[in-house]
Amino acid sequence: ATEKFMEAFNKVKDNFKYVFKRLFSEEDVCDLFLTDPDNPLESKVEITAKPKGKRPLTINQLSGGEKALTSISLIFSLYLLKPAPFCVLDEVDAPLDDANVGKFNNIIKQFSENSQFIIVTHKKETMVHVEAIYGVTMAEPGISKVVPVEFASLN
Amino acid sequence: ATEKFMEAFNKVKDNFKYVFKRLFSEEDVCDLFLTDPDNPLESKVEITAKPKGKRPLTINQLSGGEKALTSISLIFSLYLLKPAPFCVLDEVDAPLDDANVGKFNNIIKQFSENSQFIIVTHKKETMVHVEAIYGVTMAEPGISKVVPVEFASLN
Amino acid sequence: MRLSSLEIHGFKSFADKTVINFNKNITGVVGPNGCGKSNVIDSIRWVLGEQRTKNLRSDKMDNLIFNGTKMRKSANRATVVLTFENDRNLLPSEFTTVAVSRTLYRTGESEYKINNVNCRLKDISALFMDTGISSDSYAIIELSMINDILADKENVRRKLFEQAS
Amino acid sequence: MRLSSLEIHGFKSFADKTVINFNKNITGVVGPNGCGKSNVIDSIRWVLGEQRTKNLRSDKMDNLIFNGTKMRKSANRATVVLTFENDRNLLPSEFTTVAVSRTLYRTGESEYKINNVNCRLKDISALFMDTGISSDSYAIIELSMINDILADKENVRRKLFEQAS
Ligand SMILES: Nc1ncnc2c1ncn2[C@@H]1O[C@H](COP(=O)(O)OP(=O)(O)OP(=O)(O)O)[C@@H](O)[C@H]1O
Ligand SMILES: Nc1ncnc2c1ncn2[C@@H]1O[C@H](COP(=O)(O)OP(=O)(O)OP(=O)(O)O)[C@@H](O)[C@H]1O
Ligand SMILES: [Mg+2]
Ligand SMILES: [Mg+2]
Repeated sequence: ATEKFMEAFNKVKDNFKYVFKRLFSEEDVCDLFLTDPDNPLESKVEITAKPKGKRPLTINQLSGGEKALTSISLIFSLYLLKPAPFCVLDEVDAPLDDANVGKFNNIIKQFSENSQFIIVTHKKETMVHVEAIYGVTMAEPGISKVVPVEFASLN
Repeated sequence: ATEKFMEAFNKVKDNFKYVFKRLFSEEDVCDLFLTDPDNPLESKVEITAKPKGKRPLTINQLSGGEKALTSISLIFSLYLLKPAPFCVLDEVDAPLDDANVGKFNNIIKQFSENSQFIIVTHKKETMVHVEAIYGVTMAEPGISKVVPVEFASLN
Repeated sequence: MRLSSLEIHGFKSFADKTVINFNKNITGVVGPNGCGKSNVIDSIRWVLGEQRTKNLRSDKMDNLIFNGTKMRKSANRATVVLTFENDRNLLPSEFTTVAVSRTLYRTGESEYKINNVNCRLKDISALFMDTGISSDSYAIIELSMINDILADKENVRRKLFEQAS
Repeated sequence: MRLSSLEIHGFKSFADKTVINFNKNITGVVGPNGCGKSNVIDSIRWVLGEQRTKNLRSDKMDNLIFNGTKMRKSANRATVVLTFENDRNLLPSEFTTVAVSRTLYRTGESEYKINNVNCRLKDISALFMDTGISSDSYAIIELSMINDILADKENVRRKLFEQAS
């Protein structure tokens, strides 16, 4: 069981480095390790992330957007281990600046070859990347209604 | 001391209703009350918020944006009791949709007659409401630098 | 296993029967604050078997049923139906289309169906086992989860690991 | 009491001396993720007397000093100066301009100044008492505070009330 876990762990570690570099840049460094390597089945999982040029002591020193991107990288690296048939994201792009929203949506486009994505967002920068849009409205107070949205009407 | 507190509390309650209706609408209802009215100096402070047409049992049932707007209303109602000379807001508009960002910025404009505001934001809808903009950049990795931004360059 | 449609009726703010087609690769859901977007996501979690009301932003299951407005009385039941094309035979079923349905009545009774045949909640969970889809999987992501992972709240990183392996 | 300027030097990512004029009624601060916007806010908190490193996203005070990059070595001290026009005589001072300064050296020593005259941290706190400005006042608002108020974490609503009254 330990061997099976370590095999999965090492795959996720590689995925994490791959996704992190896609969302940050090639020169950015990250790692995933067990706090207690002699006890893999019980150990906590630790994350280090160092955007280029920076030397944060812990991920807690990173900015709001950097932290979100690091966390998203970990979730996506688990996803890559065993891609779920569909993924639902609820306003995950909220803390990201325009450039990072673009990278985020690009990697989703890549993953969408294997899984379907449902993305809830307030950002126009994200809306331009999806293939279909549904608008949820509450014309009658308290009653939700869904309507398909034409892309042209977004501009 | 109790009397002094209750006087402040009732003022804040009135402020809360005023700000809430400005950020939501005239038909939206909210209230502020003490969980233990016989013991005002020890009691917890409870919030109820009911956007029009909705009947949430607790504020926990509200949406992400509705919760943020309710919390902002409470903070601003405390501010109105004793307006601080300046207020700093760090990406507080992140969970808001475009219409609510507008209302948020309008009430800040009103308050700015008495206090200065420093607003950190990623949203263009907020940038168009401020009087001066400073851009923070990191051209040299890890080194922050600040430059004034011309409004024309935002469009 | 391709999503085809989601039907929501009487669940939270969806008083009227609502159908959303999710057949594209990337579908966006947009709208003003409080209009019901996260409720759509809650309905997906719920039909997949979520039992922890906390994860559905409710204190008890009864709160999931449309609770009425000034103009409309509350619903007496909530129903959600999630339909898939079983295109990669990921679902252990001889059907090409699989419709999973969950209903909760005000009386407290629950109904679960697969392709309109009554079943138990654990039959629905069993159906999705090994697909990576479960109500608490790494496949449904929101900001609070992003923060919990950063804080490693309640050893969440470990738990997600075990789910994915 | 009108803000006039903020000077940051050696504090967090501001390795070089940086001056920001805050003399308008509403000033926006923008820039990409990680460029230093929240660090600007941290510097304001810190110069006003914040002592809880947790509120400055750091484990210890030493972490507030610019810690170097591949190309630059770390700084040996962090300095922040916040300057006000004492236009409404809110500050108990005979000066029309009040400059509050805080410096922390790598050695652990701290320096505090009001208008270039050395003082103690509590003199700075006393200066702002009754103005509603303190490092933990309701005047510095971020998303985590929004959430803490909703959860009423550690009775924060009560504490903000007492601060404002
Ligand atoms: N059982 C229920 N009956 C009726 N309305 C409900 C019920 N449960 C929740 N609601 C309402 O649904 C609304 C929340 O919707 P939801 O969280 O989906 O909004 P949202 O579109 O995600 O908004 P945001 O952009 O702010 O996140 C709340 O206003 C709440 O009062
Ligand atoms: N002592 C220090 N020395 C050098 N750099 C530091 C120091 N402390 C923090 N930093 C860096 O400052 C950066 C964080 O900046 P900040 O939080 O101000 O970003 P931000 O502009 O608010 O971004 P966001 O939009 O994502 O919130 C981090 O990348 C961190 O590594
Ligand atoms: Mg939502
Ligand atoms: Mg920030």
